[in-house]
Amino acid sequence: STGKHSYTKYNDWRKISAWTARIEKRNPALVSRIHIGNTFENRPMYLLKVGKQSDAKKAIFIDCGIHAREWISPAFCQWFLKKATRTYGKDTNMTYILDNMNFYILPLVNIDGYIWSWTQDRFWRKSRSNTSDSACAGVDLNRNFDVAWGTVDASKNPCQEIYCGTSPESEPETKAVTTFIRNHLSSIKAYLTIHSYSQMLLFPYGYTYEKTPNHDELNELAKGAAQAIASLYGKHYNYGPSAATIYPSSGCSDDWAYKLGIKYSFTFELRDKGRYGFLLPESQIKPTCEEITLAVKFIASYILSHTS
Amino acid sequence: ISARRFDSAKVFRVKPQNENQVSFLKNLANIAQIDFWYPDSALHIVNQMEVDFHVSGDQTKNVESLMEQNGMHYEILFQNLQEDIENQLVDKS
Repeated sequence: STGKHSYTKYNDWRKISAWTARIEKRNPALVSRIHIGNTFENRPMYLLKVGKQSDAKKAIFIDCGIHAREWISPAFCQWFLKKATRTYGKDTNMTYILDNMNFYILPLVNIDGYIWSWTQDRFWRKSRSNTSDSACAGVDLNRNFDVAWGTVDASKNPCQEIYCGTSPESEPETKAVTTFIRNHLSSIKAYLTIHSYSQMLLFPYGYTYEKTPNHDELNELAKGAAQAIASLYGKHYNYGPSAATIYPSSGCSDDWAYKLGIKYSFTFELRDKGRYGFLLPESQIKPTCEEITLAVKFIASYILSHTS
Repeated sequence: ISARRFDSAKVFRVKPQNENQVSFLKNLANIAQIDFWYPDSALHIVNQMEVDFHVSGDQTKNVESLMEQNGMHYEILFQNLQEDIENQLVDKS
């Protein structure tokens, strides 16, 4: 691609990677870049920690781009970083949140797959690993987490789009995420994973129709977040537990985080409902990211006032 | 952008009205190469669910014909995916 990084355009990995270094350099008091592992093709995975430096703060972990073709997802992570750094000290709500909370933001989980979707196959979904005996490459990273792994819907066929890998956390990208979260579990109060499309706000469980012990609270929180989203451009986001709202699935990151003890775990499915699918135009990056930023701030404020 | 081309590739939306149509869609995935956009896979298809799937240009006629033979109403969300891929990166705002 040509040109420079832009928050209102889709950026290839080269630009995103350079941006992670730049945003840290320009905001040393607010942002730090952490190397959490490498991808299957040995690319470094960078996480950005954002928040006013202080000890023992609560944190929210956000990851983007688990599925390669969902380009609006990494665009959101970049947007949120921009919003955080540029409104800190100006917007009262954002300042309060960042003074009292850290965000761990992984702008792109599936780097290898994302590059593949730019250069080889626009609709590539999985990672690029080829550890199976099959000629088919890639694992659905959102079926590779160690929660009900390989049950319910996940496929053991490497040629399927929902292939769950050879074992739980078999993929280095999954391992990097889970290791970081385990090592910071005491501070992480919420886990948010950003996908597209279909405009939904989902919470556990996905692998069973059973309700979580805090179902009613999660449902209220999701309702409030959906209202925050709708307040900006009137976009309607459905919300509810994954299995009942969409369909049962297993090995997914939100269920894994919840089972690990992070009781506020959500999957965002961003715009739209099929008109554009994975081809959401660049003109919709800004409004989409703005409405989701409102929801994230709503959840962050709730976490600050309702968790110890 | 994207070495693989998607000329004449289409994305269909269907809503199965009964279990026969659900079975038909699941079998269709075995006959033709289908990339499910929603849900993630044929496994998840249930009655009355809106299903979006992408079919390559060389298979669209066959898939359309099979759907018509099975009384399956469909909507075409994308007529030519290659054009839409190229349009995605054009800022029209």
